[in-house]
Amino acid sequence: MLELRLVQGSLLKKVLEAIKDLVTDANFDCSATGFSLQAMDSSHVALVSLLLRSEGFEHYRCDRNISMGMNLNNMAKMLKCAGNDDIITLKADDGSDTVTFMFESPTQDKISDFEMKLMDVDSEHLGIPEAEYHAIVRMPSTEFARICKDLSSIGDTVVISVTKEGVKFSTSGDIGTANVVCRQNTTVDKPEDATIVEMNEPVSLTFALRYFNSFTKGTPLSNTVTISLSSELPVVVEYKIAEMGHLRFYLAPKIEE
Amino acid sequence: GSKQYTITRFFGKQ
Repeated sequence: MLELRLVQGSLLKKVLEAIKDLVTDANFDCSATGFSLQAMDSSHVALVSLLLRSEGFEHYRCDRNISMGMNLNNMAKMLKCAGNDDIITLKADDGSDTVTFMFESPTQDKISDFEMKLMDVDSEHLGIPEAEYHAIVRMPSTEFARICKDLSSIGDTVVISVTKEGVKFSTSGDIGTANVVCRQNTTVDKPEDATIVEMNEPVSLTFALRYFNSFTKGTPLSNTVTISLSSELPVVVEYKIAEMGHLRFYLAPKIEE
Repeated sequence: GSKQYTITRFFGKQ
């Protein structure tokens, strides 16, 4: 028996909107720790890792570890039927091949339930090693989204370089080149508007921009985004989910041959 | 040219 009651149902709606275009089918894993997902995009270049900790749910019942295969587009369709202020409850019986999403309006005057068919999803769970990153950049998530969008109108790949001076995003294409430099800036009214550049070693990596643009669909989840870079590792783009966990995107770099 | 690596090149299967 599985029963997860999420008062801030909009979080789950936002999570699905953020990942449904990158990943088609995925297993949601439910355990005492929380509700999680790990999945790669079809080309195995990007990986999504979601964690919603059990403590973040108003009610969390998961009698045994369970993995539920879902088509994310279909799940997003169902969650779109929930209001932004609705409480969302996920329910599944042991051995059932369906999951039920129950939506309650804040005033309890409208209660809906949507039952979705589960599916078998072949997926391999990857071990993500703990890593010391050469550089960690924290910036407003809207600013990062703006940079990715702007650069993708010029080129297909982005070079992200972190030095003492700050973080530089560069691209080039048929019509020309573009460089955006963000310097550390902590003299802001609100902490979420700050740009913080922590650098242990200078690092410069090249990535396909279209994936970054897909990751920025996580922007509604958090005011800030954290970008962690190491020369031998995939970049991590992380959106914290307040009080609950995180949505992390990993992207493998492009490397000169 | 540069080669696009896959995630499995960095993270092993469990």
